[in-house]
Amino acid sequence: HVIMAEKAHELFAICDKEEKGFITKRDMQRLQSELPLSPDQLEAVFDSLDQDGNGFLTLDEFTEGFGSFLGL
Amino acid sequence: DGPKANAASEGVLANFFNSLLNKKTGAA
Repeated sequence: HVIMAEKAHELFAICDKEEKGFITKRDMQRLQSELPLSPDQLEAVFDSLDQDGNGFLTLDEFTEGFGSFLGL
Repeated sequence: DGPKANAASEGVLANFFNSLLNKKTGAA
């Protein structure tokens, strides 16, 4: 579980380049040039990870999504 | 949003995390 959280943090940092502590939809759209996902897919990912729907994806929300991706 | 929508978004999520993981290992 600790390793999973560390991994999640590393991936979170790829998205949160300014180290704000959260990811916005804008950060997500910037990944478009780096990841093989369309803008629609990136938006869908953001919406499903942003559980409370406040427009800010926190490390906790990100880690939770990563955990369910791993099947935890 | 039924099971179909959930399955679709799970696929996109998996794609997203896999891509990030690949990017990380590729950069290292």
